[in-house]
Amino acid sequence: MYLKSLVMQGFKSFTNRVELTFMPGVTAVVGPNGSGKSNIADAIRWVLGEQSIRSIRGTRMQDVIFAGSAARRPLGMAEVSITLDNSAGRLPLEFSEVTVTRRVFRSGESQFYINKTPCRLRDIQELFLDSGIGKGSLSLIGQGEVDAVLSAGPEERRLLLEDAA
Amino acid sequence: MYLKSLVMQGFKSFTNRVELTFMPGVTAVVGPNGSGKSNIADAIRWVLGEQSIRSIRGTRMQDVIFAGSAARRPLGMAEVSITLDNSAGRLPLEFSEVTVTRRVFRSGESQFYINKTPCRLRDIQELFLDSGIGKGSLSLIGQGEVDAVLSAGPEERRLLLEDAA
Amino acid sequence: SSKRLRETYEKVSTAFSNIFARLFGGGQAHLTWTDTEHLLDAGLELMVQPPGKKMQSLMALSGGERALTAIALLFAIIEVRPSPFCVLDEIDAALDERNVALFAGILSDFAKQSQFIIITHRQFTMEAADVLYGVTMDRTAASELMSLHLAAIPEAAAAAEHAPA
Amino acid sequence: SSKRLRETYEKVSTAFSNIFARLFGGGQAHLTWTDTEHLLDAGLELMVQPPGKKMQSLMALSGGERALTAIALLFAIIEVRPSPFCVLDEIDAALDERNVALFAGILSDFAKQSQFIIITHRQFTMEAADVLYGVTMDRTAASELMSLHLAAIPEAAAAAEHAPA
Ligand SMILES: Nc1ncnc2c1ncn2[C@@H]1O[C@H](COP(=O)(O)OP(=O)(O)OP(=O)(O)O)[C@@H](O)[C@H]1O
Ligand SMILES: Nc1ncnc2c1ncn2[C@@H]1O[C@H](COP(=O)(O)OP(=O)(O)OP(=O)(O)O)[C@@H](O)[C@H]1O
Ligand SMILES: [Mg+2]
Ligand SMILES: [Mg+2]
Repeated sequence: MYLKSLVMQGFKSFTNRVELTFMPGVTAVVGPNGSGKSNIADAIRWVLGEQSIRSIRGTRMQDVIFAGSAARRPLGMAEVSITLDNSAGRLPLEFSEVTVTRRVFRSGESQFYINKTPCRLRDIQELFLDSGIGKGSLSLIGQGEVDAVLSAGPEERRLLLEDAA
Repeated sequence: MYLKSLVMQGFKSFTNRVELTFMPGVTAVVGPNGSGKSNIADAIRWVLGEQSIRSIRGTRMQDVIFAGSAARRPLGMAEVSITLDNSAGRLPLEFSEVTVTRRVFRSGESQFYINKTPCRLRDIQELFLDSGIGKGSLSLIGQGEVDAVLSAGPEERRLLLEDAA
Repeated sequence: SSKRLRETYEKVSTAFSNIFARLFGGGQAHLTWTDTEHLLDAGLELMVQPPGKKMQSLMALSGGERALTAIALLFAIIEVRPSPFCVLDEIDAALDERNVALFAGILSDFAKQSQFIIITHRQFTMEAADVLYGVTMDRTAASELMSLHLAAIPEAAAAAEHAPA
Repeated sequence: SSKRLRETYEKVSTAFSNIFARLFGGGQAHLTWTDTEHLLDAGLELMVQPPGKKMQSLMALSGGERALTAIALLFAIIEVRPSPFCVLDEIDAALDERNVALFAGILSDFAKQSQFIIITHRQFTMEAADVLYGVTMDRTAASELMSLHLAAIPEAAAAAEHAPA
């Protein structure tokens, strides 16, 4: 399984619709401080079902919606879609390509889709549970978090090993 | 008051006697990972009376003594001397130049000197208490600590302001 | 199960020692159990010896040595249980130029089997990329995304462009 | 006393706003009391608005923006109550090239009144130094110290020297 594309609209500093296309291998994201690079990492975490807003630097789920700036009004909705190649069948779905979409509105209302079919957040979380991505794995390392692998206690390291087992 | 020199011998990775001379203005210390730069910052903290070994990355006070390497035997003592210009009288001593020396032995025994006169650790700590250096001030910022100024809670920030008042 | 955990441990521990030695240009590192009888309740300790130095606790390591050790452990786990993709946000921040180059080498090798999305400010890491995205913030505080080609981004050119008049 | 704390607060708050605007090329930052009546029990909040963006909590800021904000607060306190000397260990690590250049400018200005000992890997910061020390580790894992001259250290030369064959 690999990542094919990521589409963000209204997510944090990405007011306009933006699409990243990924190839196998290394995709590097560069740019000045505060430009939005870590926001991309947050978007990936969020669309995969992250429910701890604190881990994506917010306090309420609506914090991920573009909040406006000196020159722009706030938006009413944030949406992120991630498309993965599933031809190896690593995700428990019949599709060879899987697109997961997550939306949140100012009201706090959320919507979730798997290949355009509405679903619940937990369907998304369960979809990725045994895929090796997301919670418990080392596949998403946030800014300043690499040291945590070492400063984590011995028991936490065993848990990492158990996830890899 | 300003720093004139720092002499280290047997302190952490500084097996040989090493002397840094400082000028007013900016002294930059550069070099590869693991070469000993932060050990210099630890030496300054230590000779000024730091008693929390954890804040200089150790578990026992003897941890600051050169522990040996593949090619060298451990040493039996660590010593650091710091010399300050006191012509403005900022330190409560009659001398226009003040040298503070701290030593620790494998046994755990420590020795302290102010201008070659033996003294106790608390004499050194009290000497610097109102000088604006050391505990409570922002004058010593360790590696990875700059963010703490922000992640510290509101009350801790007020304490910083009180120290500056 | 305890048996499976032990097998995974054997593989990760071996991979960790190998990758550590590759990144540090020698030295040794071991992952050891706090309790070799009851693995499911035990913890994992890291014993680390950079080349020429003594076996030491993680605490004594420098910032860059810690980051490199964490990277070795991360890649050891990826080697044993490859993640479909990995999102890494500035994990090379603490490395000096030489270590970033070694890290970029490991990243390139692992990218043959895994997909990496890496946020970085470092030239050697950028040079390991197959795809490069530049993120900037426009005047209205909206993030913009651009596809980039490596020739366009030498850090020296970027630095020269941003140096103050 | 509460009166003295309020006076110090006024000065630090003003300095913080000015230095922030200088480092960020605009924008606003304020230090505000959680309780304006009982200062000795109150806390200090930071309200920050990078240029063109909205006033936001520290949490939403990027890694580099946080570091730059912390540096602004640090220098505001130094301006109001100068420390005899300041030892800073890699506080510029999270800054992009442009921000490091601005930081080096502030450092140079403040160095006219205060003495700084700064550990760094960044070229612009090195260029602001009056005295430059290089630390390396010899084959026996002992740290060596050398006086350096700026022409000897262009980061490109160091990188070229350390790039793997
Ligand atoms: N909901 C939001 N609406 C508008 N802007 C937002 C929102 N959330 C975050 N931002 C902005 O995004 C910026 C942070 O972006 P990000 O953390 O991605 O930067 P970065 O490119 O990773 O920078 P660095 O190199 O410093 O780590 C902040 O300036 C913040 O104001
Ligand atoms: N008591 C000791 N005896 C011998 N070596 C020691 C001792 N304490 C620390 N060291 C060594 O000092 C090294 C760390 O040095 P230091 O933290 O100063 O590096 P640094 O130059 O700041 O590197 P970085 O750029 O990665 O932060 C470690 O490799 C450690 O082995
Ligand atoms: Mg970031
Ligand atoms: Mg260091």
